[in-house]
Amino acid sequence: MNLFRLLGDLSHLASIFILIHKIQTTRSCRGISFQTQALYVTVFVARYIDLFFRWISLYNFFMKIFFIASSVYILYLMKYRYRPTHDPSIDTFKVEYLVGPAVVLSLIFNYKFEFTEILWTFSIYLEAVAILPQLFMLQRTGEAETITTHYLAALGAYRALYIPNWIYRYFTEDVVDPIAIVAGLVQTGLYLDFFYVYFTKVLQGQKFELPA
Amino acid sequence: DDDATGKDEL
Repeated sequence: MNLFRLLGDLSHLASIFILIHKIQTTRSCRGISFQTQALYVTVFVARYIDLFFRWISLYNFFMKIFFIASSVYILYLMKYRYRPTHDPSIDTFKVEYLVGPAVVLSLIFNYKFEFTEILWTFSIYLEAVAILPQLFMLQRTGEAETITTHYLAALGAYRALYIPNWIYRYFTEDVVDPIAIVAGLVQTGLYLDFFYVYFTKVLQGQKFELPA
Repeated sequence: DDDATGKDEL
């Protein structure tokens, strides 16, 4: 565990609290992609199946439980509690285009051709692109509530912070995980446009609006 | 062998 990794995880935690806070205070999941949230549940369940056979640490254990539980809770809020506030007609990204390639890639590029190993790999590839339905929705509506942009910024920061964490681990622990690194770089890259608008607009006190 | 990979990451 190094500082980048810890800050990354805390940023990930913060993003989830921000999202739940947004839904509960505005009593609405407007602007949030249900598909992206459903993909995150898939990612966490596929990756953290190792709770059953790999013990890492108490920290790791509780974080995994938290990420699975909170992502399922968010789906519940969107699907039942605040269902009328979700507009499926603007959340139209075809998730098959993400899940399909993630399945195929994980079958080809993995460390070991074993069920749980492929699930882990699948979860890494799927997480890399899981934000796309959300970004697609943002692109379509051209604007976002400020709190939603804070959620996305915290989520993007989590991924960005994992990069210096890998560099640090390469030098100090000799750990290199090419699958996680390549997928992580792709994932972080997807946020670049968003970050540009976030830094130049939202953090200057303006509303998040894309040029028409 | 998991030792050389990042499986301890979240």
